This record gives sequence, C-alpha cells and structure tokens, in this order.
Amino acid sequence: STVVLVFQAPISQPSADKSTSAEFSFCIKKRDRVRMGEALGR
Amino acid sequence: NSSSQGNTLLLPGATVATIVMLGLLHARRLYDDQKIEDAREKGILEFQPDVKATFMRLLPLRSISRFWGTLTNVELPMWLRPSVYKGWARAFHSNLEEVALPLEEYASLREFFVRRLKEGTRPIDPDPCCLISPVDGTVLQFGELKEVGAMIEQVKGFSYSVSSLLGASSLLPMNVVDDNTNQDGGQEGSMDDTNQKSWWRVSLASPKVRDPAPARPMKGLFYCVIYLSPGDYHRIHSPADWNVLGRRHFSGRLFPMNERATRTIRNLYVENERVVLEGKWQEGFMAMAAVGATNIGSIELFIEPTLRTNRPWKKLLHPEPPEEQVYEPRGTGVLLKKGDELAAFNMG
Repeated sequence: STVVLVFQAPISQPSADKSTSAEFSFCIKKRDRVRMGEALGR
Repeated sequence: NSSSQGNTLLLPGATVATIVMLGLLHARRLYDDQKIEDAREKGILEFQPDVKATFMRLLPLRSISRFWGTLTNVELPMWLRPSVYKGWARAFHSNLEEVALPLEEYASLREFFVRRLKEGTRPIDPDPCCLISPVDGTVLQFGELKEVGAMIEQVKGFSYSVSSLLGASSLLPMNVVDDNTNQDGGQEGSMDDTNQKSWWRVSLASPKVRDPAPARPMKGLFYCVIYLSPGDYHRIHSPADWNVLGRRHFSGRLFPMNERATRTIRNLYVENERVVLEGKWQEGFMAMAAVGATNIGSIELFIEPTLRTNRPWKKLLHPEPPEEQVYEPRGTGVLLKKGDELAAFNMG
C-alpha cells in the first residue's frame, strides 16, 4: 500500500523581498524510512 | 547388486543436478538483486515490463484480496495468537514493543495488522510550519510539480499524471498555474466562471479573495510518495491542520505495490483501487491518495465510516467513474488537526 500526498506550498519568488519570503523545502531523501509525525518538509 | 549400484549412482547424480540448478537460480537472483541495488543507488531504476507483470493482469486479484481478508479475519485461539503475531513481526520487521495492547487481545491477524501504537511512540513534530508524514513507510519519490499536466515519476522511464491519480475532473495543474498567474493579474474571472460547479476548484481558483495581501508568496505544487511495507504501522494520520472538503473513491485493480511491481507494472498508481481526500490547508490545496494493494485491499476512513472499498467488481470491462462525496458543511468540510487519525489500510 502507498500514500501519495499532493499539496501547495510557497515557492521562491525572484522579485520578492527575501527577508519576508518563506519557501517550502523537503527535509527527506529518497529511500528514507519515515515515521508518522516526523517532518517531511518545512 | 547391480541394481542397487545403479541406484546409488543415479540418486547422487539427480541430487547434484538439482543442487546445481538451484544454485544457478539463486546466483542469478543475487545478480539481479545486485543490479537493481546498483541502479537504485545511481538513481536509474528503470521501468521494465516483463511476462510476470502481464500475467498479473490475468489474475483475479480483487477476489484473491478479499479471500485473503476473510482468511486473516478468522479468530485465532488465545494460545496461538502471540506465536502468529511474533512470526509476522519477525518476517516483516515489525516492532512489537510499540504495540498498544497485549498480543492476546488481537483476535485475528487482520485486527493485529491495523493495531494502534502505544501513546507517545509517534511524537508529532511541533513546528507549526512543517508538514508531517501521515504514515510509517519508505519515501519513494518527492519533489515539485512544475508543469501543466504535472507528472509523478513511478520509476525512470514511466510517469503518471497527478490529475489521473486524483481524478479526471480535477484539472489541478491548470488551476495551480492560474493560481500563480493571478498574482500577476491573470485571468481569474474566466477561471471562476468555468469552475463554479466544482466544490474544490472554487477553493483553489480565488486566491485574491482568500488572501489579498500583495506580499503573499507564490505557490508551487509538491508531492511525496510513501510506500508502506507489510510490517509497517498501517494507520493514516493528518499531515497538517486542514479542511477535508471531499473524497473520491476509485474502484480499480489491486496489483501488488512492492518495488518490483513499480518497476514492471504500468500505471500501477492510477489503476489500483484508491481513496482520494481533497481539501485546503494554510498554504492552499492539499490531497492525499491512499492506494490499495493485493494484500491490503481495503481502505477504511474514520471520517466516513460508511465507505466500503474492495467490493466485488461488477463491470470488469467498464469500471465505473470515481464515486465522489462532498463533506458538509460545504466549503468547510471536516476539520482535521495535524496528527489526527483519519484512515487505515485493512488486510483484504
């Protein structure tokens, strides 16, 4: 069984003020074992 | 004497031949496994359909799945339960120390399979800006979907589109592009006109109404594919605080979902039976697809206990379109908090 998560999140904006922009990034790698509750990205 | 001598000579000969043959098969298997491992490490695991994959399409996998479910639902005698569950845990690397109840209290393997865990064994990341894993498992793919008709790679050489996974009517990539376009003064009006009939498209297509702040960051569409092996904890939790606006149920095939299957079976994720939940979180659209497999064919939704999956398939040649359910109140749906339990994969 498999779970596929699809979601919108902020991306970098070339013209945006960098001090206020918050860009989503994953904190996992392929083949990582993850457990429920652990962060996938921030 | 001569006949006994003949037998003595014949038996070792046959035995040796069998051992050599098994040895060669084993060596071949080890060689193939090593090749796959090397390819995986290099990130070039390629799609290679084979005869076995073709043969799988001929098998009545849904019936096999339901039979497996019936078999594993048989109540086991109390004295036998610990041995069976310990055997299962040994075979599939489950951690029995995390199990919430004493093993004797799980009446069947099916019940043990969807076991809850002890309180505190899965702490939820407290960062309010993070998205947590909804399940225990192995990360197969993740990334950002950048183009219209966004595709998720099954393995190198074969991909499937997000819209075919979530539903043909979704038009998700187009909405995401328009969502971003709207930041620059795009065609918001025309999108609203065409999307009024869809409960979730409306939620995506009006970013200016939801958040008129000019400094609002642009939004991208991301995905993450997590595979659950048979020994894993099989309950699904909410990855963030979100409003689940609706659900689609695709009654499809039930191919296995292991690594070999992803390499050899075309359209695995979009042909298998699955339940898709769609809604909104603080950053916009969110959807989660729970894809079934032969051994784990049915998906139970705690937010909709009446949903039944893996039922006998009546129209083999013309599978029905996905069955949709809009959650009330319309536009708000069901509010789930990060870490809330929302579904489970059941055996069979």
